[in-house]
Amino acid sequence: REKRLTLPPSEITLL
Amino acid sequence: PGLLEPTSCLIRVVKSAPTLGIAIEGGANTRQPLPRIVTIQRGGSAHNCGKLKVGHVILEVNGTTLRGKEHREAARVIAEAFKTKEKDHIDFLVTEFN
Repeated sequence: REKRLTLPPSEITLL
Repeated sequence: PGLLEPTSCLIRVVKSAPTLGIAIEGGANTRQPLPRIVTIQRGGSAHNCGKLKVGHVILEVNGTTLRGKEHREAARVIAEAFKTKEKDHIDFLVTEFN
């Protein structure tokens, strides 16, 4: 769970 | 593998417009490990289909799992599925739960 918090947010792609 | 997801559902989007018309976020090694739909554009194929919703998490595209794929790779899989002339539709396996 702590690891989750360190994950970066994602970019957003329009398809 | 997707069939083992109890809350998943298969949605067929017919390519009824020149664009698919969804925005996705997420992918492997991000806070959102599977791509999630954040926008559905009015007039796009996804909007015309009427079943895809903002918040749906995409598990598979035409039977190809997105698990373990990073954002750009997942986006590429979806873009290719829309671009190919082999099919007039895309099958999305989605779940509403993360």
